[in-house]
Amino acid sequence: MFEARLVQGSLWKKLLESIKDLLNEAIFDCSSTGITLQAMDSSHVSLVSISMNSDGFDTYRCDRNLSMGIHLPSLSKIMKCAGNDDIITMKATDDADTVSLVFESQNNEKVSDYEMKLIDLDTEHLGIPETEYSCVVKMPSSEFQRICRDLSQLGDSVVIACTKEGVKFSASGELGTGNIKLCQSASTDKEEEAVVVDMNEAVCLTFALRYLNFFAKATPLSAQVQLSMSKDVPLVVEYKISELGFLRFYLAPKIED
Amino acid sequence: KSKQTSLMSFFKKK
Repeated sequence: MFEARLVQGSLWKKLLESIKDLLNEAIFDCSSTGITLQAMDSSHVSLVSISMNSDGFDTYRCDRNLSMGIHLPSLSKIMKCAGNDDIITMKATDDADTVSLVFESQNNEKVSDYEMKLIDLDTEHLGIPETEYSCVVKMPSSEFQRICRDLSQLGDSVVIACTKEGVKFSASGELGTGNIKLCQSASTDKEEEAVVVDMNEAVCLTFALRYLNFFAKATPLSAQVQLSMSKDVPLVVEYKISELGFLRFYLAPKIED
Repeated sequence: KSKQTSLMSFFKKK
């Protein structure tokens, strides 16, 4: 028996909205410690990694490890049927070929339940090495979203250059060039608005804006986003999911041909 | 001109 109840059900809605355009299907691995998901997009350029700890749920039970293959656009459609303030419970029996979703309104006057078919999926898990990154930037997630959107007007790629002073995003194309520079915040009164750069070594890397714009769909999940970068390794874009865990995106860099 | 790399060249299959 698997059952996970989340009072802040909107987190599920936001999570699905964050990944459904990047991934078509994925396996939700459920165990006694929580729910994890790891999946690459079809072009093998980016990877989504989700971790939700059992402690973060209001009720959590998982008697036997369970791998649920889910067609994400379908789950997203069903999650859209939940109200923003609804409590969401996900349930499955051990050998189930379906998953149940129960949406309860806060006042308990409306209860909806949906059942969705699971799918058989063969996915390969990748081992992601523990890495010390040369630069870790924390910034408002809305600012990151805006920068990716704005620079997409100029080109397909963004060059991210990080030094101890701050971080610079640059794009160029047929119409010209654009640079957006963010300086490290002088004071950190408002933690959510701060730009913080933790740098061991300056880096300058190029990434496809198309994918960063997909990642930025996770903006409603968290006020801050964290970018971890080292020379010639995939970028990590991390959004915290409240008390539950995290949503991380990995993106392979573009290199000089 | 820059070329997109694949994640498979950085991360190994488990």
